[in-house]
Amino acid sequence: ACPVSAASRSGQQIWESFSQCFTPAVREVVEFAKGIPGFQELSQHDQVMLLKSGTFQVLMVRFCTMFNPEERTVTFLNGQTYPLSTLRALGMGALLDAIFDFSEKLGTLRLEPDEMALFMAVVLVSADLSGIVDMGAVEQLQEGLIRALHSLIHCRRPDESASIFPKLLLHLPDLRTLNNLHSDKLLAFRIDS
Amino acid sequence: PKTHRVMTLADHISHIITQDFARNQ
Repeated sequence: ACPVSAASRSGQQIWESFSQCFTPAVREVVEFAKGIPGFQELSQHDQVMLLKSGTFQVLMVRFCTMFNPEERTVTFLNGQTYPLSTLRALGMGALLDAIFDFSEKLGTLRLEPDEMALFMAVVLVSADLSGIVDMGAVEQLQEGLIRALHSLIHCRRPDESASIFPKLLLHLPDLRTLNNLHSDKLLAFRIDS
Repeated sequence: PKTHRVMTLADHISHIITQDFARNQ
């Protein structure tokens, strides 16, 4: 684990380091996807298409759990911790504001870890379906996961499920908007000769 | 001098996913 970047690091070094944080996070989403019941029964082509269009959105949900509101820092999977001020200095201000707004809204639902995990599975299989070959199989998987999420929330919070579940589903278009607005942000990787 | 490769977050995600599936084939 690395501590918060020292003041002596250049902006370029911070940008490279921050860019590299995404690599283990993306790999974790791939492993997570493989654990979703039914995901690996899709064709490899469709698995790849769902991951390519849905990973950013899953990362945004994941990001909410990596954010420390008291310290105003974000800790990535490789242990790197960044204060928000550092991330803003990288030019990520608009993306950060959007993620924090989203985190606040999602935070009000107070999801348990298993509810959050099932929600992330729904997010992944509900991403942009253009390019999917077997639409029927993906839609069947979507419906199964959405039913499971509804069932889990209803069993755990029978008095609240009528309000929480629709609010959860309303986050799906928010995530697609975040993806469309921000996934073209630039990262930088140093290539050593 | 250091050389840098610049890519979008979307392209980086796509690259990692392609790499992962190719490695596991």
